Amino acid sequence: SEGLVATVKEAGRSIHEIPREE
Amino acid sequence: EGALGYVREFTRHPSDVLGNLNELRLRGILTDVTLLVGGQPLRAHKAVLIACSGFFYSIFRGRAGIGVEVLSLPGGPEARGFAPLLDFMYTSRLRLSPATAPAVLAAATYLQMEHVVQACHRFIQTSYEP
Repeated sequence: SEGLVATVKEAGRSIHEIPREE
Repeated sequence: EGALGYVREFTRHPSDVLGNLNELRLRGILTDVTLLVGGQPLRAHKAVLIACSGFFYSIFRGRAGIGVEVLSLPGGPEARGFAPLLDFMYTSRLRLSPATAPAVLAAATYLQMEHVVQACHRFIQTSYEP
């Protein structure tokens, strides 16, 4: 078995923000 | 009473859309680029790559990225560091272990995924504490 996988929640931004069209 | 209009927000929508995109990836539907990572071919959607990675944003946003169907990443990340990031892009779950974290960190740095880089640093610090 893969053993225990602990899941930690990340609440912050996950990826870059594509700049809004100037 | 007196509201101008009503909005029904489907809070599961973002994860449902991502789940469907991942199913499309796994079945090769509408995938438009093959990434050669450590010689291993990985099919993906440019739109997902560009949305998740500053590196792919800089490559695919310009005209130079239009015709690209196969992209090798010379001197780039190794597959064991890249594959977990591609799965993360499509699932929001990043699989880390003390054995893989350094390779994932290197790949995330290369792909300019700053928020993941920070998460890898946090993981490495906590997993190496006595």
